[in-house]
Amino acid sequence: MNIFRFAGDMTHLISILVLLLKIYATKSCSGISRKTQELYALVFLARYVDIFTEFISVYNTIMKIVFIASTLAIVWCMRGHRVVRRSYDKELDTFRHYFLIAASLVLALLVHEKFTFQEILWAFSIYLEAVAILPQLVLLQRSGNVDNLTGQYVFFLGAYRGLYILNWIYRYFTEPHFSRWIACVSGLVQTALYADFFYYYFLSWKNNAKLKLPA
Amino acid sequence: LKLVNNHDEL
Repeated sequence: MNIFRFAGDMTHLISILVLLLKIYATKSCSGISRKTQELYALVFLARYVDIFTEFISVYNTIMKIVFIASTLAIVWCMRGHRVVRRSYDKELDTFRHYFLIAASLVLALLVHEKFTFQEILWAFSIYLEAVAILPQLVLLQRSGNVDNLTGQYVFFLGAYRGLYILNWIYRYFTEPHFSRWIACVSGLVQTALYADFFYYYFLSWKNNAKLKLPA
Repeated sequence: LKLVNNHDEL
């Protein structure tokens, strides 16, 4: 464990806590893409299938449980909670996310570390996570002004993978035969997708203005 | 610490 990876995990945790706070405090999920939440639930379920067979550390196991449970709770809340689900922007959240699932699955069958069930699921989860934010970014562009908590949620979610890239660079230089090129390349694509969001987020912070993404 | 897959990251 290194400081970049720990900071990345904490940033990821903060993004989920900010999202939970937004939904709980405002009893609304307006501006949140349910499709992105469903994709993330799939990412965690596919990536953490080894939670019962591979014990790495107490920290690792607890974080896996927290990520799976919180994301499933958010999806349930956006689908089942009678007050929250009314504020879901159904007509704006129209990204065809099934294509993202299919494309990630095909790519995982072609490019993986080992042709085993677990490794293909792991590669699938890595590729899917890289594109999982797309429905959310499209929804932000369509829904005009973005409320603070939603903006912070997306910011922390994008920042965590950027910190993971620093973690991979650090491990590359400090650990012999460290190679995570699938996660690295995918992580670079994932972080690059946030580039324009980060730009407008920085502008809104610098000008102390409301965050607004151009349509 | 034996890892079947070398995925020690979240």
